[in-house]
Amino acid sequence: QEKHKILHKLLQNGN
Amino acid sequence: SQLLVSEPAPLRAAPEPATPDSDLKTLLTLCDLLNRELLVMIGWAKHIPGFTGLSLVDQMALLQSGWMETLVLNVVWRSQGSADELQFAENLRLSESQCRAAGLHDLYTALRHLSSKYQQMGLNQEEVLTLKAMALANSDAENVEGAEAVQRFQDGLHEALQDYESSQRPSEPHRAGRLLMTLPLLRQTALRAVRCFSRLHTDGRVPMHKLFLEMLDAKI
Repeated sequence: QEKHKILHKLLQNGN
Repeated sequence: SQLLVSEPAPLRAAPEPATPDSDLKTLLTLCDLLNRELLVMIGWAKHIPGFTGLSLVDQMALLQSGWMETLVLNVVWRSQGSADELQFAENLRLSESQCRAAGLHDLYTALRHLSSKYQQMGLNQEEVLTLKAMALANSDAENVEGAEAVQRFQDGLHEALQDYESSQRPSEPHRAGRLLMTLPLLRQTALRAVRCFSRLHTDGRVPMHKLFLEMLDAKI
């Protein structure tokens, strides 16, 4: 559920 | 010193030139600014010594619980030079009456209270930057995976604050403790800010960006 969050994407691919 | 280097340049508000001034325009401009600040904050967090050493899940947990405290410190710090306005950006200063008209009066009183407390203390940049990082590290997030890693992250920032105060303000041995004793008020102020924006959202008064809503959601 967390993985779908925008925050997860932003943290993962380093802005 | 690392926090000084990684501090982002302050953002400017981006009011819609074609839209006539109104309370809704104030809210739209403010929400857009805060959403962009949130984006910048997520990138900034990675530069806090120790943050990327945490698991991705714990990085999310700390940001989800501490993001509004960090935003509040940004506004409060920028408002230090003013006695009665809130300076969200160089080009977005709101008076009490403007806040009241936009449905932000509760936010105004809470932010001014914290701002005047830091004004009395003579807060400086190094201190506010360390407090911002501490707001994340000390955000009491639930379901933390690596409690020991988070504890080390907190201890590192606490040590930096103590080292800074003992070297820069030797004549004020209680300074670090006094700064830490402002954290409960910071937490309370951030919760009032969350409630204020949540209410604006549920009332449908202003459209909000998806990231901002996701992070608001995480706080409720």
